[in-house]
Amino acid sequence: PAPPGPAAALLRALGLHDAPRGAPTPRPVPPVMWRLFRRRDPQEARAGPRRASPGAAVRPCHVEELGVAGNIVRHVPARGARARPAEPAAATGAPCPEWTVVFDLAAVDDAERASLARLELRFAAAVAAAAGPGAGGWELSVALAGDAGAGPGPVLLRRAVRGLELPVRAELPPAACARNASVPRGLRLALALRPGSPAAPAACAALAEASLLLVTVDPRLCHPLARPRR
Amino acid sequence: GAEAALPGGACRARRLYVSFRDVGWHRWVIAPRGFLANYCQGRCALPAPGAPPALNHAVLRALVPGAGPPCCVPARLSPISVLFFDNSDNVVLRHYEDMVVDECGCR
Repeated sequence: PAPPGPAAALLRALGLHDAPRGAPTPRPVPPVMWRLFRRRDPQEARAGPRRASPGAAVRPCHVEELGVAGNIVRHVPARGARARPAEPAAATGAPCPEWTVVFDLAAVDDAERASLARLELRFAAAVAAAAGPGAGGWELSVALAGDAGAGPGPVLLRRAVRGLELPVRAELPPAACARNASVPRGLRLALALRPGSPAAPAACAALAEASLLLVTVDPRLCHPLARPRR
Repeated sequence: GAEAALPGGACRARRLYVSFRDVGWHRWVIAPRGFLANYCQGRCALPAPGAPPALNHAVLRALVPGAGPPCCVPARLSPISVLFFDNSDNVVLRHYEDMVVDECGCR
């Protein structure tokens, strides 16, 4: 039952289906989310270091910093990146593990349309240092992972990765997050990071953290671009 | 926390502060702690005594036979953004249009 009184009205006004329960798992707020908030919040924008002139209206339903349409941005942490042995790497035979990561998208409303899905991977520092720029770098591949036990699905992207010191970011096709009946309100990805040049294989990497920055547009709240005022 | 809406007085924006702590959401809402939503209240008499002449649709509307007085409503609104944890422990930034009343008017 919706909480009584002002909380119910506020819940409705904020378009939230269910009232927050208990206390959230304490976790640090990702810097990118603070940065986006400060850019978007008019009071913050006027008071913050990058003082926007009062007249400079924030474009509704557009995330300036990411350059995409959107009125909802979510930072979704992966549920348990499970490593699994992969087939031995071609040249070295030393198997580098692959990972399956799962993102819970149950909070995304059916009506929302994804405009950006950016994967962010952090690798364990020790390995990152071992794979310095002198090494042949890496190749990251991301595929849709079928259900547990099923083989990997279509490859969504492949890209070269020079070093692992900084977070590795890769933009998925937003359609990968599209709602459809078969996707049980989650996104399962199969990740593989293979040494880029067999000649100088680096040590295997260890995935420390995976997250997804998902920007969506709720068409019920974002009218098509308003006609210029007469 | 709202400014008491005393009867009478001209149409203007009155203070209404929405505090997330008051509804027990302060552990979920990361920022802001609350926001000034404000609201419009007051009499709309045309022409408003002592005010500059209103030359807009409200005057035209008042000419319609049997028309009631114009209403005291928001004339300019601003958006807000809210950063919060949702029930799946995601960090969410949502942008809401027309959440803050900056100016009221008789319309």
